[in-house]
Amino acid sequence: SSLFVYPGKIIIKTCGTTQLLKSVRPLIHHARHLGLSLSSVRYTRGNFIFPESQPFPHTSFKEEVVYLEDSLPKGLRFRKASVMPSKTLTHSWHVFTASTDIDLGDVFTIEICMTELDKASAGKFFRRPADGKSGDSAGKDMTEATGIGSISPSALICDFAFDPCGYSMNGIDGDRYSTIHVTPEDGYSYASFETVGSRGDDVARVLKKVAQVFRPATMSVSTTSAGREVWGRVASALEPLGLKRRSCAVDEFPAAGTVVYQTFSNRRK
Amino acid sequence: MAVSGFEGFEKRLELHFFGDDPTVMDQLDGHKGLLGLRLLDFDSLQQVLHAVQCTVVSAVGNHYFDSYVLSE
Repeated sequence: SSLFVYPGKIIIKTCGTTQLLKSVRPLIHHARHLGLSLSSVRYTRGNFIFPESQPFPHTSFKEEVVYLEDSLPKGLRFRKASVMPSKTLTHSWHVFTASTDIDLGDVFTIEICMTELDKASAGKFFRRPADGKSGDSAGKDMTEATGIGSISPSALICDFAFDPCGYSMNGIDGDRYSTIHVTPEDGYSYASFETVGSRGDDVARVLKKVAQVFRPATMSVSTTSAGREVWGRVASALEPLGLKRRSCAVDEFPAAGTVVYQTFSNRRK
Repeated sequence: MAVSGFEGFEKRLELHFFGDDPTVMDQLDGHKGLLGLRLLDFDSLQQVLHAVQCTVVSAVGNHYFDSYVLSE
């Protein structure tokens, strides 16, 4: 899981059975003491693998939206919640946005979710028993062994390996972040990658690197941007690697812009 | 598929704030070095993370923002 704190925004991304939305009220409260008021919110997630294990307020998207609605100041008017479908029931993208006004920036966000990781690739995220290393040290080893460092070569990487397995990484590169989280256990292996960019960035190179590190059987890519320019580059980057696009859903959110949700799977599936 | 394991799929939340003082808002938009939310003390962040059921395991920052790797 990861947290990024900018002067004017906070991004928090958590997995497992965390209760992420319980952070909204205390964050609004603490920001208020700094003379800051909430101007927009965006909540996204994929389909849980084990939805029955999720605690309140995450037992359903409906419950999450109700909790968010109750937590937000009334001034956030432009509200929208949507479940963006794919061809399979196990993959859909849940989005809630709200804001005080419509002011879309020129930065896009890419959120990638990968499942059924290649076993050899996933195996690199297991620690050796009693390796005697700290989480930071073991994390550095994993970053190097997997080639993760080559995804954003100019980024400063803060990595951590969990015991006995699992990995989290935050990359910081100027004012841009990237983050990776890995759950490598066979049967429910999962990895995510997320970053931000702007027009002219080599998104295709980054997508290819990510796919090559994890070699997933299935991959979903969500892009959020003011325009539709970035999403078209996703398929042209991934399909030469054997990942065929199976679905594409587009929705407009007044507080966030255009969200495009595409799913891919390898041709063996 | 395993019957039960660790949930990999994340929940992601992004919150934007503006300053009650209009000049502060301009500075936040331009990232002109104003600390804004970065002034939140670590105890406050831990309190928020406690509600989420996470803790900080590693941290790094630069001129623009602070980054924390969390448990879970």
